[in-house]
Amino acid sequence: MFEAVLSNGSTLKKIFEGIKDLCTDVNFDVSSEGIKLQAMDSSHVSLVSLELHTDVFEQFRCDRDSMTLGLNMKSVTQIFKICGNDDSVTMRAEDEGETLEFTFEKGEDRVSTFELKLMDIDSEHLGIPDTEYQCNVKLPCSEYQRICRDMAGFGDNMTIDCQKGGVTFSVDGEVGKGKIFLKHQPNVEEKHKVIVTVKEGVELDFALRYLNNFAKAAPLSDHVQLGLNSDTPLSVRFDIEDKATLGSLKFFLAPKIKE
Amino acid sequence: AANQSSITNFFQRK
Repeated sequence: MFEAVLSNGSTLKKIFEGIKDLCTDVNFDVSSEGIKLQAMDSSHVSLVSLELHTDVFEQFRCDRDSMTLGLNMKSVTQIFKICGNDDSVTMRAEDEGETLEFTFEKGEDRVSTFELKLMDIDSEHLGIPDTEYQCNVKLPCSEYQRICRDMAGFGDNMTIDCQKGGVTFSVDGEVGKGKIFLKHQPNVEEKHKVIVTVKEGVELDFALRYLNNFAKAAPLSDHVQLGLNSDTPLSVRFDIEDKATLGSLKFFLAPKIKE
Repeated sequence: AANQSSITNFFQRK
């Protein structure tokens, strides 16, 4: 049997909102260590990797070595409309069960339950290497969201140029070109902090459509972390409630290759 | 011009 209780149900709601436009069906891989999810978008350009450690849950039980629960994202986000912002969520599945039961509760006054039919999803797993990035940028989620939204008005691709002292986001479109520079700002109040760590400068191009999709996970944390290496996928990481110990939602995006 | 690469070019299938 699998049973997990999360007092802050909105965390799960935000996770699903963050990935629902990228992936149609996903597998929840449950083990005694927590919940993992890995899925590619239909074009195989990006990869979503979720890790929820048991620390994020008030209660967590998985009797088997592992369980795979196949979820349709559209149905899950529909179910989570039932979940109020202050509700707790309990997920429960029998070992050989065909459903995952969600219970949303606010105190004892209101209890909603929905049994979701599980799917059999064929999914490929990719090995994500532990990567040390040449450039790391930590910036407020609101800033990331705003930059991607504003830049998408001018072009399809955005160049991220990370150098000592700051990071430049630029776009070159039909109507002209523009750039936004964010300075390395470690000594301002937490919510405005921008931390740019550079071993060697990196400049890469990415599709704004995907960068904007990742921004839908912004409500999950205050800060987002970008990892860049030459000629490798960009890593866009949201730590759950800004605590890596609870887990993280990571997106990887393949770069555009210049001709 | 730039071409979109696939994520499977970078991460190995398990």
